[in-house]
Amino acid sequence: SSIVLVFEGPKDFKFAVQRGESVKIGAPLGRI
Amino acid sequence: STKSSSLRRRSTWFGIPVTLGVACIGILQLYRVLGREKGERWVSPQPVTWQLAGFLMLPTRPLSRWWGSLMNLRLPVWSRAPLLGLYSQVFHCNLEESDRGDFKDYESFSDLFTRNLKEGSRSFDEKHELVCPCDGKVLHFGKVNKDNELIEQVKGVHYSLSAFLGPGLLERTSTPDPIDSKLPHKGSELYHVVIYLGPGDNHHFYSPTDWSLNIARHIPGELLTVAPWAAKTMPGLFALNERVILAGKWRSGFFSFAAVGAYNVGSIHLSMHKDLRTNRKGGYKFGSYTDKVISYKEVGESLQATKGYHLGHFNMG
Repeated sequence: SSIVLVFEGPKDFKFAVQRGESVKIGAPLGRI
Repeated sequence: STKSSSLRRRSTWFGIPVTLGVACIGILQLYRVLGREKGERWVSPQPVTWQLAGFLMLPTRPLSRWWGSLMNLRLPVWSRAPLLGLYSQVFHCNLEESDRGDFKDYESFSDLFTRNLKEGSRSFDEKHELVCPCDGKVLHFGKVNKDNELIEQVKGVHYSLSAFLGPGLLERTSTPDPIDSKLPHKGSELYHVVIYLGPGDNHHFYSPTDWSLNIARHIPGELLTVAPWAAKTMPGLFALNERVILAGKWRSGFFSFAAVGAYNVGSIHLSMHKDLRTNRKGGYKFGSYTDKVISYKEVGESLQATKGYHLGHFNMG
């Protein structure tokens, strides 16, 4: 199963993860 | 006589690949016809590849329901440690952070699969507006291509945003002004991120930010595997699988959260949509979907789902 987020954000939105990275609930995903 | 019997044997065997091949072509054609007939862009996801056609031949939905019933069988207490221990070892389940640390306390494989986290075993980052909604592996993330609205499920393999969200979802969650529903709004971009949950991950999911929910959309569909290898070989995969999409608005505009089912994990439960049933018997009408407007009684006055709000969980079957 998968979770997919699709959202609007400002042009300078930054992701805080890498492709293939294992993540935990509540960990940083991105910042505006 | 030996010659004719070997010829007969070969001709028998020969029939099997021919039948499979014809069935594959039939599936490919079926998807094309259904897509064209419905005439709705969102119904005809990306081109169906051979791998996909092959997978679509499998009765994955009844198999998934059968698998769920098997996984729900109550295990005798003496068998729990060896059986569930083996599952945990193979799929690296972390029981220290679960609300029950002893295998004997889990009645079935499903009970282990839907285990809750121990209070306080996760903290929701305060400094970032967006946090991870679940445990898992980041398959892909980035900007949605504004021109063709294609989203990458993995590098170079796409699915269509409108096929994924279904018709009119953007309009229903933007302000009533139809112009406003053309996303992304001026000065914004559309982003996406895909997180894959493996068999050993905790299968509960939480709100990744503070946002107001408007709609819960259930799109029945296939239950193909969404493992990384499948996302690489089957374009349009995410727009084919059964999924439940929550849509609303956050501080920067449109926001949607989709729980996508997979082979053997066909059950999606939402905390604010108790009567939702996925992977139901009796198939589904290709291209069908059901919308439920989220009301105050489910989420509270402000309709706000704050960061860390428990949105639901997956289950086997």
